[in-house]
Amino acid sequence: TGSSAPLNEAMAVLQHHDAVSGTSKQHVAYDYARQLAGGWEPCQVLLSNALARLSRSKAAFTFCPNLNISICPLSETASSFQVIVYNPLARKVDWMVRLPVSKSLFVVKDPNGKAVQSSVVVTPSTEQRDLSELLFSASVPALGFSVYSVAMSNSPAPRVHKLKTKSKKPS
Amino acid sequence: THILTIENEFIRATFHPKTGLLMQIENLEKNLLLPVQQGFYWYNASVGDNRSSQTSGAYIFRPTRQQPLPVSRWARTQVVKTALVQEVHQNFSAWCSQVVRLYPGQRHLELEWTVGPIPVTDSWGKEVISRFDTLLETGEVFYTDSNGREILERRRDYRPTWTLEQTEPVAGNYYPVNTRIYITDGQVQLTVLTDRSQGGSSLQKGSLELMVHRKLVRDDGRGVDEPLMELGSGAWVRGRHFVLLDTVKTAAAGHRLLAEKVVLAPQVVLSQGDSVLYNLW
Repeated sequence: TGSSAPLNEAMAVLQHHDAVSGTSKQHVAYDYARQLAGGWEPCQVLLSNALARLSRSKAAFTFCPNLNISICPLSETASSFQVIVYNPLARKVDWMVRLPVSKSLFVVKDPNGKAVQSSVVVTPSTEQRDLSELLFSASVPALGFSVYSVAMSNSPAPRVHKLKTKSKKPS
Repeated sequence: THILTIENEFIRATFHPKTGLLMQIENLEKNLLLPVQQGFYWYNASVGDNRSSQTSGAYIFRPTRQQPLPVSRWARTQVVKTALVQEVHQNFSAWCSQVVRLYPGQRHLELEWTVGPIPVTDSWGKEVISRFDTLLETGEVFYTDSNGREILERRRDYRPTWTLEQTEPVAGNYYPVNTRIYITDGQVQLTVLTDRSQGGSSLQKGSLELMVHRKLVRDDGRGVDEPLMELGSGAWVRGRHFVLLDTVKTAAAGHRLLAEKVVLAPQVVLSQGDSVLYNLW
């Protein structure tokens, strides 16, 4: 059973104590993080239930909370997967989806099964490893969602865009 | 000698050939050109002085001097250009980097910065800022929002309801920025949207700055009794600044629509695709 109440409560506690400002002892900051993580768990179930009901199909939905630092185990390992993009705005939005991947060539299809333009970009990472990201533009209706399917392609011609390095030395 | 640019149908960003820093932004739609130098600087945190024993800490921002020090005067740059994105990766130091990004159809420049872990082995607390320097004749005025609603005019060394005796020339001019800060000369407006609440100011004519991260070695004596020195994942911070160059007349429409898109951003959920028909019961 999903619920947003624990996350609501955690947010209320954090906001009441100005938890994001750094004005707490470290062990208290850890407890704020624990409360947020604990609140997110049942909220994730609630979102999965809502998505299943709206899409009329039940699947094991995966959330990638570390997407901002290019970490998403599912997109990095799966040969095919679906990307559900939900738009909370009351107007249509075009959004560039970026997902970390380990391979170089993918076919991305829109909700109508039509292939959309995509590219894989290799970017430098702070962890000393090359990182590839799959990019494609998603179009999402107002207060709704779009489901894009991604599959690894067998085509032999990879379209990986490598970075051009241009080092500068101090004058 | 090669001048590096990234551009789409609306924006062109030019980088200095020698330093790799952002040098100029152009709004191609409105034919606006603004020389902008953007870089990262840090304020040395005060440990108290003759005037006051107050140190810089979690609650208190109190730099030792008015001028911040540059993290680096140049950046090692790497460029990626594809049909879907154009990026300039700037590496300022081992603990400070940035990606300047443009997507097709986008009317703003996206600056994704990564800062940390801030080194304090020299025993100096550091409060890191991203600063935009322009030639805009902004006087002493800049604007910040209040919880994304009312935009308030801020004037350096001034309070609208009392006569201010400024004792902290930097911190005394810092204001909360919840979603945006901007400067204007009455014709052209440079707006920076944030993805989180930050402190911001304009300490010089045509300049705009936002504090992105801080690490302090002393407690400020306000009750926490610990210096602001996170060691875990909090030691690294990654965030984004969205930069808009527009005319004053049309700037509000641009930054309001973009702020909605940033605050209420689309949510991405993945599934492996093995699904069964959902039954409400």
